[in-house]
Amino acid sequence: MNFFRLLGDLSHLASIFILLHKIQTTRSCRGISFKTQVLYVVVFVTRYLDLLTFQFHSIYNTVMKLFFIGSSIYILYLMRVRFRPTNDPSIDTFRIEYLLGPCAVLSLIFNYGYTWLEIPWSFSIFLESVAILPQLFMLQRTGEAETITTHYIAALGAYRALYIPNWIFRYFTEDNGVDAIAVVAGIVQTALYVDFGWIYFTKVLQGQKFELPA
Amino acid sequence: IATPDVHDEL
Repeated sequence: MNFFRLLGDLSHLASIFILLHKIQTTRSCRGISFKTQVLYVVVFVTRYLDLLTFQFHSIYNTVMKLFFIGSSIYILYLMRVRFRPTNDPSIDTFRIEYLLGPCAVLSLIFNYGYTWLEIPWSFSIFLESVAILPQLFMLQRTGEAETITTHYIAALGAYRALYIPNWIFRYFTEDNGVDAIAVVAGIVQTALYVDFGWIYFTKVLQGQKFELPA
Repeated sequence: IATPDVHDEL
């Protein structure tokens, strides 16, 4: 554990609390892509299958994994059951099969072993790197977003960005080389946030509304 | 090639 990773994980935690806060205070999931949230459940469940082996890394690790799985499923419940009428599927039109298929193929080509833990792990790494796309696509379509929604996406972007210095730090302080799968997917994932991040920094953080140029 | 233990990350 190092500073960047801890800060990244805390940022990830913060993003979930921001999302829950947004849904509960506005009593609405307007502006949130249900498809992205489904993808996150798939990501967490496929990545944390090692929970079933009971080979613990640390209490921190296990508690966080359980929290990410639990909270992501809870968010689906909020969107599909509790605040269902506020969820508008007609603007959430990204075809996620175009993400799931290629990620499945990639995980069969690039993995650390053909086992029931490694292939889903690899799949989850690839899928996470593109899981935000339906959300960004929705933002693109509506052309604007509630400020709190942009804080949620920004916190997710910060989490991914912070994992990069974490890997650089680990490369120099540990003796295990580079995890090419996580690093390449992580860089791709972070790059997807660049456009959004630019508008977030230049508009939202200056007190303006998040609006895309027409 | 070293196989890094990245599985300790979230």
